[in-house]
Amino acid sequence: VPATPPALLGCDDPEAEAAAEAAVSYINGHSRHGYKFALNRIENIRVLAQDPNNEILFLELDLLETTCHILSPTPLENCTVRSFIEHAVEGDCDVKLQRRDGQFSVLASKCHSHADSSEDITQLCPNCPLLARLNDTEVLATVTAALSDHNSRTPGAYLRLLEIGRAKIQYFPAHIVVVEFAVAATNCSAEAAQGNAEACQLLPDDQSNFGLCTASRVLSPSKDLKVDCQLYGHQVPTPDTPFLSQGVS
Amino acid sequence: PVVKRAVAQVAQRDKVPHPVGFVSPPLLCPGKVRYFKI
Repeated sequence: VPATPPALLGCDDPEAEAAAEAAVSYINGHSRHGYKFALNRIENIRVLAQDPNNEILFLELDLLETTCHILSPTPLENCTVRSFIEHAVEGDCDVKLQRRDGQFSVLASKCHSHADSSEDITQLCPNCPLLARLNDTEVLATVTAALSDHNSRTPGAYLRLLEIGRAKIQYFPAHIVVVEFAVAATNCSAEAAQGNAEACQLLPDDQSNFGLCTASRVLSPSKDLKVDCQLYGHQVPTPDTPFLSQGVS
Repeated sequence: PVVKRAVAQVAQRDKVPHPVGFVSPPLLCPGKVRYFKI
């Protein structure tokens, strides 16, 4: 018996938008690294009716990276999408959902992200800094210097690096490295860590405290280092951050 | 540096003329762009 022909649903229909919202919430809720993504465009949608109150939906979504790290408790609607000249990152996702009695549940999702091409950015902004590899030696040196500077000058918990989220390097008119990295508070004070930082452990999940540091380091013509770390405070798992209950590597 | 090649113009295929009165279904997808396209 021929399968039920896919129902026609427009990519801007309210039902498609509701499905896309459920998909994006699932993707952000199950991601463990990087930044939250916002819906930019519904590329395609196909609906397979199983029975009157049970449909399978296949979504192709075009997402854009926001400035909120995945560990941030900030609700997605308050997260700013990175602008084009900040060197945007796009996410392409295929998501399979089930809609039963009007409720969506994600059955599978597959995403891959990629930065916009450097040519596009330099065409519009010749001197804008461009994304650099996270293992670039200047990036690693800047993160190390910034975290050490913060820990040596800030009372309170000694912070450990969780991951480098983003890095950009500008070469003209000055050589500047800009980094963002996620950190976690440890069970040491910054002072106690002076002696033996290796002994400092991440706080247990029921006391965890994560945050994001941003730093910029001028390498030439002058030398300068600016660091700003914002801790989120202890968070209980929410729909925006369910993975917190599974611990963070 | 990697240089983006211009996309060759798609050769205009001989289009089969639609029957008189044919109204193509509204373009259902892709949907609107909420921020910008990269």
